Amino acid sequence: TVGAVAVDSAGNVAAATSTGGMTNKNFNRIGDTPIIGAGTYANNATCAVSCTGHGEFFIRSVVAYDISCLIEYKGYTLQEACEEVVLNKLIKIGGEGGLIAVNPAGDIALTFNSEGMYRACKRNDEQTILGIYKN
Amino acid sequence: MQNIAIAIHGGAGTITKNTLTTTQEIAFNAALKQAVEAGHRLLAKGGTALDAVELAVTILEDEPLFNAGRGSVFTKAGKHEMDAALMCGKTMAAGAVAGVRGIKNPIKLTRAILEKSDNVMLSGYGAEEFAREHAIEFAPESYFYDAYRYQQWCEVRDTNLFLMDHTEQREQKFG
Repeated sequence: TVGAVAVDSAGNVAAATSTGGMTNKNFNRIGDTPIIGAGTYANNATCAVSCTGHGEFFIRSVVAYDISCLIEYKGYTLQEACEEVVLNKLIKIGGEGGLIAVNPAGDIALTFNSEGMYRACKRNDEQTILGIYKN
Repeated sequence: MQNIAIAIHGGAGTITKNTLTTTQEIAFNAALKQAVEAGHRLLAKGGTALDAVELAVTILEDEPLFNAGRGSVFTKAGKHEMDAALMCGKTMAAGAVAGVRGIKNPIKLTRAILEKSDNVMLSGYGAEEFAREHAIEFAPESYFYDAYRYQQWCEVRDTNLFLMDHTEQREQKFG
């Protein structure tokens, strides 16, 4: 799975996700990617999110929208919301994977509970950050 | 001044220092850098977030290292079935596709659905028909073939197991 989230100079956010699914998948299985709110979500009032991982768990937890809700209704920061969902809620039900998120202020979160996640980000004129493994 | 920012991912899984060679690590980092910096350049020129995420994902879809577009994994039937979604935070408009085959860049199809359809999510043959009507590019099956993905599939195709993007078979061997 691949994905991107961004905030532009007008403060608008957007999210995109694309995937080939899971190796050996059957019965026209689809994962969380195309399900708005589960694997992909964007709202200028809160954030934009793109997920990757074991889709069935992300669907059941409505992960992307859940993060937006924690920000909107509970006042969480972007980072707090992402950690609550990925490192707490998802782990409790055995959901492996991660996500990227950005908010209209330009904050970025790259959160995952698996051993690694291919990831990169760049804000303003800051250096490009690349990562593969945990830490 | 308003901050501009972009983040991308290329999948998650059991990725450790032991599972990647130095050459592979360099290749992954180069692909990630190319995609994120292309998206950032577009934002820096005043482009929209929607255009930036579409561009970054298109670049990642064209890269066989990642499980999307050209690098899509094999299904039980030995085919490639792709899903994608795109959402704009300003308008809350969204476009999504599920289970499409032969579409070179599924993310471009989601953009067409977002802008030119009253629907949010299309699937299967219907989505492919919509793609043809809107001049979305198709690619032959050979375009999606990748030797590494094929080997991954061969290891599990006679089982009921399915694997995440970058998951290694550590304990089970299948003859």
